[in-house]
Amino acid sequence: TRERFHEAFVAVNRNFEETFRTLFGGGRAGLVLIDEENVLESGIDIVAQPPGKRLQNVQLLSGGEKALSAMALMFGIFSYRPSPFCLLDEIDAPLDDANIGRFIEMLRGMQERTQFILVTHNRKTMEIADRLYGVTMEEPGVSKLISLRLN
Amino acid sequence: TRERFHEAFVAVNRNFEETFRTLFGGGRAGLVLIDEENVLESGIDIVAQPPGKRLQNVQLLSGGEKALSAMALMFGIFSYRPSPFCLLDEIDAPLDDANIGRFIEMLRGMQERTQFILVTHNRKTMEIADRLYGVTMEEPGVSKLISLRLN
Amino acid sequence: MRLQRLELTGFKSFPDPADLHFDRGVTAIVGPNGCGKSNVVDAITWVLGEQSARSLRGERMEDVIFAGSDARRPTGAAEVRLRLTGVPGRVPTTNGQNGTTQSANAVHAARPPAEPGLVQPIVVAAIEADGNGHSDVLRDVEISRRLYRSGESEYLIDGHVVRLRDVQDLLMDSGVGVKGYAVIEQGKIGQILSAKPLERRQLIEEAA
Amino acid sequence: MRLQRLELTGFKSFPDPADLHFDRGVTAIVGPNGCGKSNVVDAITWVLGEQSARSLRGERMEDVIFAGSDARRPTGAAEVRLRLTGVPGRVPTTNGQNGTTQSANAVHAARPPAEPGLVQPIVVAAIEADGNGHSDVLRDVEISRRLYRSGESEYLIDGHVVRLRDVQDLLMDSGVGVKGYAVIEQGKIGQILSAKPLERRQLIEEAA
Ligand SMILES: Nc1ncnc2c1ncn2[C@@H]1O[C@H](COP(=O)(O)OP(=O)(O)OP(=O)(O)O)[C@@H](O)[C@H]1O
Ligand SMILES: Nc1ncnc2c1ncn2[C@@H]1O[C@H](COP(=O)(O)OP(=O)(O)OP(=O)(O)O)[C@@H](O)[C@H]1O
Ligand SMILES: [Mg+2]
Ligand SMILES: [Mg+2]
Repeated sequence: TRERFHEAFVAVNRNFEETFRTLFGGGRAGLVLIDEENVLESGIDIVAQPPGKRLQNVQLLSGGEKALSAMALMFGIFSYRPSPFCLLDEIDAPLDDANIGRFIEMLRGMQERTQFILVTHNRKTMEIADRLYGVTMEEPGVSKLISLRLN
Repeated sequence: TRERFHEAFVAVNRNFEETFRTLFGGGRAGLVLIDEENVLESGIDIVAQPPGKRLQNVQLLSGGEKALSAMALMFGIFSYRPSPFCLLDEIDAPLDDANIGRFIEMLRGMQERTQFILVTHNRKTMEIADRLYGVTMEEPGVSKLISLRLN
Repeated sequence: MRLQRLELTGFKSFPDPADLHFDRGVTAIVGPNGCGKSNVVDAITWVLGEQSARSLRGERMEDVIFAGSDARRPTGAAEVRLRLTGVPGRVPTTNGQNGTTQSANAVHAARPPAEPGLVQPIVVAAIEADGNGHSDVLRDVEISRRLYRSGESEYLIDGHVVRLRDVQDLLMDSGVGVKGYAVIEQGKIGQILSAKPLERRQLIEEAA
Repeated sequence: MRLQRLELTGFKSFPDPADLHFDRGVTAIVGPNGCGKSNVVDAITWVLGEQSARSLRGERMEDVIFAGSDARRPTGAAEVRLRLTGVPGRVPTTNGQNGTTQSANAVHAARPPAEPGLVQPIVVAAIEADGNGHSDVLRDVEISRRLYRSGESEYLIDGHVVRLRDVQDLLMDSGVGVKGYAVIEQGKIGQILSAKPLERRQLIEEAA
């Protein structure tokens, strides 16, 4: 229905902007209905401006900036309709150390209410895990799970 | 022309298989003409089997395995028609340490005849550089280049 | 509600039984390329009812059954079991106006399994009477899914064969539902910004 | 043939002149997200004649001109200069049967710039006479490209305004050509295996 979509759109837009600022340490972002007259069918555009930079087409953003913006949108939607758990497979891959730091901080804030299962290659991300599982393939083609101790 | 394509296909196929084995430390790979009757127009399928694993659709490969296979294909084409230089932007991103090691070894072998310009976030990859440039953005939105010393 | 335990046997690259326990907070899965990490994520989405072989990177659903390796033969089936804890449900209470004294097993009455006589004891972690003859309970539930090479497929809740629909209803009631944004598969984050405007709309519509 | 030096001014996130020197072997470009590394790669493909704004992540070619920042105004133009060394060329020699004694500047005769009178001295690194009145030489060449906000655009070889076609011919002769596989942009490697069969064919056709 038109009201339900509009309500979701407004809320997700607000969350997106807020999460973007948290992950980028500033800047502006938002969602735009391409056809404001037609809320029931209009597609959605994304606007994203990292701090200190001029607003341009999101396609001109760097690989890492695009990933961080997409992350802000996904978590913006997630905060509107939280799920009890969240599965993330290597979403930190394109991020540099500083951005991984802000990503981890955000997870810390959310993990009270949400259970996270992450796949990662990154050591900083591993450090916030309460539980760590290693997967190995000593025998080719055969996976084996090991519970790893932290610290 | 049919001959020129066929010659390129055969050569690239051989290079691809060889490069794949170098990057995976074994296994088998190849290109297949979907329609062998129609060399002039047929599309191409990719077959890739990491060492010790059973042959399956390439889509079932892991993210890192797909990246390594794609790398083997690109370098297979490159060895057939070498260019004086090669620009690689973060192609090592999905690879773990062991695979990065084999990727670097392959670059070492090729850098005699080919000049490489790489963008990377990975420390092991940086170590094989003869020259290192850092890009910074201390002033937001304004890039600055610095020549970095190695060792 | 949260995940408690995942067991895989014969699923993708896990021919032998493998077992993960999840606490609250963050569980991280690590390891080299191709060792099976994303396959663990696939196991979770599969046991929760994923119907598309393609989103599990396969051509047909049979592709999730261990296909063998150099040294091992393929397995005849894939099975994944997922234990959830803190799952909400409703139970008629002994003080209820309707006077029934059914045990907590009546929770199953809300979602009848195919064989109602075979109820297992359930762990009831919290009971609140609501004065209308019913109490809210939190309980553990085990969801299983099996796929045989023959193509036969089974869903189970607490060991009882049920329909896919029962699993979906259970998840819907416990706040899981079909949520595209609660699972971000490897490589998917890069596609979000390059998605078409109508595809992005779909993300919001799912949450609306 | 190899790249020797790259200079960017007003190109994407580089409003001030920036300068890279390349040796033989491997040059690595590093730095945090969004600092400008891929923009350096874009500068190289752009000065070599890239015609598609889309493959430079823009909507129109004007998007490569520095658009300003919080503290800086946009620039009026973008310019990139790329110096190549060891570029093959042919020169009529003084011992040639045709008796000409043109200097090495005659190398330019093969690829006439728009203003043939304005030839610059060129560095000639190696000369081999072939007995037919011509010698092969290796020389340095500087290719430049400028784009103004007005939309006006210029290509230059060694400071002379030329047509795009002249730049393309020069690159073709020096073994560079239009080679899709010699540049792997960020994120492109993930698309290769999921490309359609005919798209993969195209990769081979370019090399054939
Ligand atoms: N049905 C199956 N039988 C046997 N092996 C399988 C099956 N399905 C997938 N595999 C294997 O599982 C491997 C991929 O595992 P997975 O995608 O979990 O790797 P990963 O740990 O996520 O690696 P990466 O870090 O590269 O993403 C592939 O090598 C594939 O051959
Ligand atoms: N015409 C322009 N004017 C000003 N800034 C621009 C222009 N074009 C692109 N940019 C900026 O350049 C930045 C992207 O730079 P680039 O893609 O080189 O980053 P990167 O170093 O490769 O980062 P990553 O590691 O995330 O890939 C963006 O923030 C974008 O806003
Ligand atoms: Mg993976
Ligand atoms: Mg980049």
